[in-house]
Amino acid sequence: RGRIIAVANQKGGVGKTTTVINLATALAACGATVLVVDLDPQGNATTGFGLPDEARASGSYQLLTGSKVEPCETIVPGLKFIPTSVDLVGAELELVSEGQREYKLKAALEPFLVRFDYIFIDCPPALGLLTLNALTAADTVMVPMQCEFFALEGLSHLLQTIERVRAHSNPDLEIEGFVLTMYDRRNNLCRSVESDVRAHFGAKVYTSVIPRNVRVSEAPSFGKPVLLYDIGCAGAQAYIRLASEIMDLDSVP
Amino acid sequence: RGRIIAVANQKGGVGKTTTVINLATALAACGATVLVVDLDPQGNATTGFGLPDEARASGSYQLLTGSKVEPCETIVPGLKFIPTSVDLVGAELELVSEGQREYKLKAALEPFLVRFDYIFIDCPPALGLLTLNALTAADTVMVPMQCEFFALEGLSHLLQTIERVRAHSNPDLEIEGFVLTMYDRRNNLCRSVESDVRAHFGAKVYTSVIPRNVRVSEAPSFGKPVLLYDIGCAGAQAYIRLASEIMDLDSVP
Ligand SMILES: Nc1ncnc2c1ncn2[C@@H]1O[C@H](COP(=O)(O)OP(=O)(O)OP(=O)(O)O)[C@@H](O)[C@H]1O
Ligand SMILES: Nc1ncnc2c1ncn2[C@@H]1O[C@H](COP(=O)(O)OP(=O)(O)OP(=O)(O)O)[C@@H](O)[C@H]1O
Ligand SMILES: [Mg+2]
Ligand SMILES: [Mg+2]
Repeated sequence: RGRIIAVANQKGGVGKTTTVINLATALAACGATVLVVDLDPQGNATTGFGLPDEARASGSYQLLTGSKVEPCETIVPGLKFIPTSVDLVGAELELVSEGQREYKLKAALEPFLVRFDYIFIDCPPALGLLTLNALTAADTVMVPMQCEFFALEGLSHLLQTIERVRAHSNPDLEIEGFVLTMYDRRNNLCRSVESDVRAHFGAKVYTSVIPRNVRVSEAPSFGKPVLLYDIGCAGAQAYIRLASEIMDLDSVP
Repeated sequence: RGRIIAVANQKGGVGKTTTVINLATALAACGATVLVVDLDPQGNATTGFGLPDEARASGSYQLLTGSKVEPCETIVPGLKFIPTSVDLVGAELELVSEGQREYKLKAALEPFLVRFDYIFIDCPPALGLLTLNALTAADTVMVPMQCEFFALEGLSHLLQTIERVRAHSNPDLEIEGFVLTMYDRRNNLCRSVESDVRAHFGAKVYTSVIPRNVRVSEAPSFGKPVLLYDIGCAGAQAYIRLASEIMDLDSVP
């Protein structure tokens, strides 16, 4: 049975989409079968895999409203994808008045669990109904965070929301881990936020840290994960290290 | 009569809050009277001005639900502030079923127009009801954007939303301008996105560009705008140039 990992953080621009695209690719490159669900109306993950506009006809909105959706192929063997669609923007307002509104995604992803080792959900930068659906469907939550002051402040909001979801709709929800992104070793603020986070969350913070690396931000303009754009760059190597760290953790009984 | 400027972009982490805090401070330093409204449940602007938790008792949630709110003082003379409060998170779901739900903020800000030259609204990274309230109340929209690929992609969503707001609830809404943030001259992607944006939006893109500058990201951890934390740094100087560019534009008949 596969594991559903919601990649969430309401702080904007911390590397959620970049982590989903590149970690999923690295895991697929090691032989895992991976599904990525783009639950952000912005659709950056859909663009980051180079999916054309036609591919967006049926996607995560259909998933939330109960239609059957078949994931599409990507340029990465072993990695399938459920794109965002523009009508997803309206989904939050539509879902509000429905019963069981947080459980829609969980029900929709159930049939995919036997087909994939990992299912990643890219969340929008908010704690609204889309993210609540992802947290209710997920086995674990992965939290990308920049080592900046505002990012630290947002963590307590996120952790409170995770507690609320555990109490109301998903008692088994665990934290998969904290990924430090866009890390700059020369920057004092970065180093002091990192030591705060490690002191606070201990082993839940991955050893592998993702450095700020311009090749990572160039890759989406070519519609490719950075592993396919420039496998030798520091960013790609860091995501490969992160993938093997996660697989090592999985193999520990 | 003051001008209401919504600072909005659904792309996360592009410098909305940093621009509100530092541009408002630079305008106040030049003698303007300024009000800042924190409409983001994350409350980064509230923290960036060093406001303690007690100050958050009455704020933008009360504004949206019709109570009378008195702005609080900040460490910047001439700059007043309406903080976020945690109950703002629930406001979006509560507003959905109300009539005239987009007009709540507009009605609430009306009495402040005679007291302030500029009213800035810091928006969350989403195009939900909070941002719609800001766009309906605003005279103009200021759009901070990073020179990155995903940021470029999000612009068309934002412009479509502005058109929709113009058609439904605020026909006079104009674009105040595009502010390029966290700019790195050495980065090719940055330079090519900049030339795309200037080719597309012409004079609506400010000449003043905000460089990536670590002092800017350090300032919030001291609860101060960067102008008070380190007036000589490149980031502070850039925001001062941006303020004078805006005031020059205002004085042109
Ligand atoms: N390691 C990195 N090095 C350099 N740039 C990066 C890195 N990771 C992400 N970026 C860039 O930073 C920006 C923000 O990253 P991304 O869009 O993945 O964050 P996000 O959390 O998904 O944002 P949002 O909150 O809008 O969904 C993007 O332009 C991306 O290309
Ligand atoms: N010019 C700059 N130089 C360096 N760091 C910056 C600069 N501007 C903003 N930052 C940092 O980048 C991060 C994102 O900026 P900010 O929080 O202002 O963006 P935002 O658009 O308000 O984010 P959100 O979408 O979460 O509301 C913050 O940690 C901030 O300190
Ligand atoms: Mg994203
Ligand atoms: Mg902000």
